[in-house]
Amino acid sequence: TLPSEAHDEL
Amino acid sequence: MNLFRLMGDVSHVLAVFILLAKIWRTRSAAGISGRSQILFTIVYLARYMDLFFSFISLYNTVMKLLFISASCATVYLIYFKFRATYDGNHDTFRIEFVLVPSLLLAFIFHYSMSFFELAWSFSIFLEAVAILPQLFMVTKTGEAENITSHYLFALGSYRALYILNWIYRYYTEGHFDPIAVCAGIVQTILYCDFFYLYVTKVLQGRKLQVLP
Repeated sequence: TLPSEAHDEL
Repeated sequence: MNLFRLMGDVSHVLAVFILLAKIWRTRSAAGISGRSQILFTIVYLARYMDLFFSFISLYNTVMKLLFISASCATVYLIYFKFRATYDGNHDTFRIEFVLVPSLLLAFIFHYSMSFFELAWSFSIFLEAVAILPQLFMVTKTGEAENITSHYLFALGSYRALYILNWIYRYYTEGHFDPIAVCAGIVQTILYCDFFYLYVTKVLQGRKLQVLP
């Protein structure tokens, strides 16, 4: 998955 | 979530609260760069706009709200409540020198050409350099109070711990976010000089002083 699909970090 | 990331977040929250508590308890914003705090507020507002349309976890949402509200409160204390104590004469770093390049970099490096993704990239690049006005101020006045040094140490450690988290995530999940990683490395490098002074001076009970 591309990072843009889940910016799960702060 | 892994231990490095958790420690990074704890360090980040600690930094934010050390600063707020310092200003509140001493009733003074002396030695603190209001410009850096404005930049951090812009960083959080730009990055956490996804609060409105994506939910990752309660932890994530609470942290985002915490960073936005704490940074707004810090800016309010510096520029309004304790304005008389704010050392504006020494806080002279031109913020357009970091705002404009961050914006340009966001237009070059992003994961998709949408408003929110550009804002996310912009916030990542801006965060890397948002501390420059504060470091500039410390250099200009030649010293930093111990609590300010603790603040800077906690804030610098946060991204350094995130780097460990990215290495860990790369090997365990194959997760790799080149924009965050590159900016995070630059961000951590900016603190290296300060880390050295912190360990050699502040931890040995002396005040942080920068040689002219």
